[in-house]
Amino acid sequence: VGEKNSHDEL
Amino acid sequence: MNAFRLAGDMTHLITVLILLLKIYATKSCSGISLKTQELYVMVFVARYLDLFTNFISVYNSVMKVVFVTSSIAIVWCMRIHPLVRRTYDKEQDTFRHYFLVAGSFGLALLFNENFTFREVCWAFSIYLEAVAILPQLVLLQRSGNVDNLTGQYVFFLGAYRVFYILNWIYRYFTEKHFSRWISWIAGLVQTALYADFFYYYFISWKNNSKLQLPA
Repeated sequence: VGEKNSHDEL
Repeated sequence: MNAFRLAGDMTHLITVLILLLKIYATKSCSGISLKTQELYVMVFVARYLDLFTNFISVYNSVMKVVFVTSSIAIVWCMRIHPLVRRTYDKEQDTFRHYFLVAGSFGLALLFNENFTFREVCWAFSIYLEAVAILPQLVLLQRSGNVDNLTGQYVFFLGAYRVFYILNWIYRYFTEKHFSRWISWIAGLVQTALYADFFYYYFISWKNNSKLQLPA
């Protein structure tokens, strides 16, 4: 989801 | 979103609800480490800075708000609430947690994905979360007997991290460039800290006895 370093986890 | 991660988030949510339930129902926070709760507030604030700038999903945003507000509410209860604050084991909860904050921040300055404010804060929150349980584990060992809710609280905290490790393994095999070495290492260290607690928890559950941690 999103670019590489987007932290999509909580 | 995979099942492991959803299970991990739900388990994490349960830990917060257990604490709020314990504090609300018994108006007592005995056995709970305020230091650990303060570390968790720092973890969530440092990690969810992107709450307003980087929308990922409704679920993601809602859960971030829930974790930040509940961790602050728990610290507020333990510090301010007239009934609850009296039951805090102040003289037992003596772990110097500021060393953990300083160490995690230093580590985040050295090891991060990009040397930007947000990435350093994110790495800081990951490292800090890995060690945030230490004051709580020390308090449990000091106070010897562990009341059920506190024991379940720590157990579910460990379970949430195990689910996340399974989630990272799953994502590693299903997504190409999924490289979260920071989360992996910190997550493994964090789960290892629970290992001995899990052992004693299992023993007490098997013998159906009170959970006793060796002093």
